[in-house]
Amino acid sequence: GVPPCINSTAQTNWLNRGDVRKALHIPATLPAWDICSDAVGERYNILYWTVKDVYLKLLSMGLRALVYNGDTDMACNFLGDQWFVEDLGIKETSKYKTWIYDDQVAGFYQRFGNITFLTVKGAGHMVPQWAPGPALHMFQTFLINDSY
Amino acid sequence: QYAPDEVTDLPGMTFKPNYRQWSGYLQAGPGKFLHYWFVTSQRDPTKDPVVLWLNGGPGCSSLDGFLSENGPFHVNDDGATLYENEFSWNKNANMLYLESPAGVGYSYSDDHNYETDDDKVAADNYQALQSFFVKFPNFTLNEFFIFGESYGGIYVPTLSLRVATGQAKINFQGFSVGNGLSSFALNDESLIYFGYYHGLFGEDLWRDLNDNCCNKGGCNFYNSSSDSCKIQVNIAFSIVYQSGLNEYSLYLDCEGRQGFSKTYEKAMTLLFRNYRKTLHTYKYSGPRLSSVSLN
Repeated sequence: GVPPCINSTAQTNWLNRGDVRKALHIPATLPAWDICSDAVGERYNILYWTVKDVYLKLLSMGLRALVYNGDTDMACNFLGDQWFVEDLGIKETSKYKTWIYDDQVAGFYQRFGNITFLTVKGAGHMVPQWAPGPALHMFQTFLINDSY
Repeated sequence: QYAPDEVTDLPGMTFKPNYRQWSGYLQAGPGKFLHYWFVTSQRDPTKDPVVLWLNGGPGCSSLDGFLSENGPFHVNDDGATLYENEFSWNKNANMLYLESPAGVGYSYSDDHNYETDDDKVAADNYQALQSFFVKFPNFTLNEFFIFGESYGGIYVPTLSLRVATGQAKINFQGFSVGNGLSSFALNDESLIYFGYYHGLFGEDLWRDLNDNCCNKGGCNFYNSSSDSCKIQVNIAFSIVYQSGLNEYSLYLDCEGRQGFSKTYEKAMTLLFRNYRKTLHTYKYSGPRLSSVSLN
């Protein structure tokens, strides 16, 4: 199955070539590749309707977290994740402010101790696909724990 | 590095990569084999972090992340040749893509029983991660991060908790979620405001939503017991997801098929799940929304 409005034809055709499957060490007995599996998706059992408690445990162990959202997505919109981070009840350690990429405003972010909420302006659900430059900058900044 | 899995050449690759890559299988639970694709950093693989990337669904493949989002090369429209991604995340990180759970993409289980749940997926992913570090012991000391997208909003924290509390020696530093599902309630509630303030609903529907779903204490667009509220929320839901908009990116055209895959439809009924009982009784009826009979 394919999510709506997503064109995955090219990668599906390439991944299903015999010589590509061989190069990737895929057993010949396996069925064709598809971007989404109905066999998994249809019968999946949800156990977590929120992961708030899991986040609180992880942050209490000193781990760092980044919650980022392309701000034109409607499957998982930025406002819901912004409310989620705010609802963790962690004191803010920065104001909500812009971050810059290539001399342009790339979005907004706010830090709450070890967790940062960040938006990527104009990007949709797949941020690295629709805002590749800002996404790489965001990624590198988070890995080295620098300021956005 | 685990030599048998090394990928030495790829059909359609007309450029010489400055990184190494492996593709093969990691043992998850008994009889479960998750396909992985590992590309080293283009900078300093011995020192740069190892990052696990998980797409969501549930039931969708992380190779979508590799081949159309942050991987080192993507596929041209011809479906045969590859081109380099100048903004690849393996510029300075070793990237591990895992197709999870079993049944997704090229991952499989011997019994072909693909029914699973959040905790089983987290447990399988944790086992697969340990299997990775057995195949690539040189990377055990590198800093380690877990990234995910969409339903990865559930996959990432639940796996992270196992890594953070488990026995395996992994130099775990942090996690990140992109456009993640972190709370079904907040996702549903916020979408109604997102839709109205992005001009998708108009004044009549907004007034009906407020009249039927809000009171002094605030609004409940998530699990209201009021049938009239459910009807209004369904209308809003159908405009966002069934009227031809690209719900993954509001200002982009809708490519590919509008058609729903079952996986996708299941995923979407997980959202607004309190209304999915009525979802199928109300299908968006196109532009004549204002005149649609609600009975």
